[in-house]
Amino acid sequence: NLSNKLQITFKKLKGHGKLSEQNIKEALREVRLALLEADVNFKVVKDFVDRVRERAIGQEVMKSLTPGQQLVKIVHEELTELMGQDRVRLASASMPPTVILLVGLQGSGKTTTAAKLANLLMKEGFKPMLVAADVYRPAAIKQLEVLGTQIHAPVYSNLEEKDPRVICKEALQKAKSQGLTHLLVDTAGRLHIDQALMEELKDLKKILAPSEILLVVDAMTGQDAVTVAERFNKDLAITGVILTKLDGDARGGAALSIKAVTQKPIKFIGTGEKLEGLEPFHPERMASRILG
Amino acid sequence: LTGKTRIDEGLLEQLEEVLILADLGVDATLKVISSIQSKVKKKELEDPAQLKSHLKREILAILKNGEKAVDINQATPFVIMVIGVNGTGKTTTIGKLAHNFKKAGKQVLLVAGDTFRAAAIEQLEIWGQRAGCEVIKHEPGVDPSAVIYDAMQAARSRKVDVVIIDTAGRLHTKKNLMDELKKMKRIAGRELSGAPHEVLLVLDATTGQNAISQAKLFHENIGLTGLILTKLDGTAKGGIITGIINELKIPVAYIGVGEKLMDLRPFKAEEFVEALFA
Ligand SMILES: Nc1nc2c(ncn2[C@@H]2O[C@H](COP(=O)(O)OP(=O)(O)OP(=O)(O)O)[C@@H](O)[C@H]2O)c(=O)[nH]1
Ligand SMILES: Nc1nc2c(ncn2[C@@H]2O[C@H](COP(=O)(O)OP(=O)(O)OP(=O)(O)O)[C@@H](O)[C@H]2O)c(=O)[nH]1
Ligand SMILES: [Mg+2]
Ligand SMILES: [Mg+2]
Repeated sequence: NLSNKLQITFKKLKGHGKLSEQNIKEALREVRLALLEADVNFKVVKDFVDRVRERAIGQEVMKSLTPGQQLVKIVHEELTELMGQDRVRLASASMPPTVILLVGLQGSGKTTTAAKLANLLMKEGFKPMLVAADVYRPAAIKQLEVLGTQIHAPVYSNLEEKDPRVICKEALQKAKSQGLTHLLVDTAGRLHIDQALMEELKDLKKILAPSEILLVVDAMTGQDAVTVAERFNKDLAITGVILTKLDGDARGGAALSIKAVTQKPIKFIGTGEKLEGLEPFHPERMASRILG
Repeated sequence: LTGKTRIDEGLLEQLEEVLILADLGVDATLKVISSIQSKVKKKELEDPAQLKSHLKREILAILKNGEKAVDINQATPFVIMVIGVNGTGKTTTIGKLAHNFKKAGKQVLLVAGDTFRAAAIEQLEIWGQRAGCEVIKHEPGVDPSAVIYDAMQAARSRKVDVVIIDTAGRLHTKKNLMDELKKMKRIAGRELSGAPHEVLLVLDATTGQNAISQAKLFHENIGLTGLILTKLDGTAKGGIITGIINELKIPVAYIGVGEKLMDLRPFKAEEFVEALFA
């Protein structure tokens, strides 16, 4: 891991006294490789290493008896700070229902996450309703209904309606008339480069006036995370991110990439297939995971 | 990559960026770059204008070894098991495969081996309807091996040509889920000698270096005969298969390029390399 690699790098200079520019150069190369191995985006790594370089040539590393450890500490600190705040809360609307719109690429975990959020809200005493706005994927509506039944959360669906805009309008009406606190809208997976489907999301945003537009991203996403997040953010002004499937062994560098380019907070992480598998995001833990 | 008079460090860094951004991963990128570097040192490669084409040839050579054709005529019924982590496109890909084989005049049987995830069986049934083939299923929650058992009997008695088994998505790091998959494979082989004839791992092209861990562990636990790389209609390049082909020697059979029935193509190394550098 990075700690060991840096120890080796700096061990080579024992007896040479002062750290040289070359030593730091080699050490920063190890930091760069560690982040690239964690799937952090190439350009994001470049900027990050530049940040670290400033501190690396400063007193804390140069005068340290354990420069390797000191550098790892700096990298970890910088990463944690970049990852954002601990436990950022879900926004709520001034008038109920608070609408939360879930968006993202195909298969990232939106439908499952929508149900997980409903589960969480119900445990906190709220009255959420799930909205089946994915009219494209085979059995998507059924999937959300089955999940809703598992946690006793109401699901709004309209099998006759092929336009998600109408479904959302109807769901909003129903939630207001029933005095529900939250509307969790599950949307179809889509490519950020699919203009028509991105337009659909823009229309849903106008109709719903959501308090949250959450981009659901698979933790194993590679370099493409930046392109995807930038596009969704540009088109919709997302309010936050949910990183899923963190119960696997993906390093999750996409988290840093997305945070760096959108500046939007990661609010939750998905940690399993069951509906209890949703936890608040902890930046320090994510930083440790990315560093391996 | 143009406008330079000799191959220097800056030019190699530019190449490194192209490869990393295409998700080749650190290992494969360092290997390719160092191979280029040694050629430059030996003066075998001196012209910067040649660099890109040389790089493309080097990667093409690796990928060419990784082309696989699934030959369903090798056995009847020919059994294909489709596995992979959650959400990569297994169920959708099975619909596409069924359509493919039906077009070739074959009788196809689908097996609803995902008895866990909400509406997984209904999802496969819709693909079965679209492709025009039957689906063997039980109620959700039953042991998936029981569905496999029934499917193998049905395959024989109905004299089908191809059987495609859908399985629940699962993370490669979950031992109990890998054990479940091992049992499914064992039951298939016990009931139909030689089955499964293909075990295909479905990888999402947006996945980074975790794809290597996925391929490694699924291969160690279950034994893979090939890969299917999906969602190449997005902006991700899927370059990670370079390392998987080179290091693990697992070939790629198909690529997924969309969400519709016909959005499946055989893996072609030349097209793939062109897209990598596009
Ligand atoms: N292990 C694990 N699996 C997850 C997690 N979140 C979702 N999944 C699984 O990932 C797969 C895809 O989840 P879905 O909820 O269908 O994803 P989606 O984004 O709605 O997919 P589309 O609607 O097709 O775009 C399913 O098998 C889920 O059970 C998680 O945190 N951990
Ligand atoms: N754009 C695009 N989407 C795809 C492709 N293949 C599958 N999908 C989509 O990816 C999502 C997940 O597909 P599924 O077939 O449910 O994936 P799965 O691996 O069976 O998922 P689990 O069973 O939950 O593990 C769906 O929205 C599919 O339409 C592809 O080649 N391109
Ligand atoms: Mg969904
Ligand atoms: Mg499936």
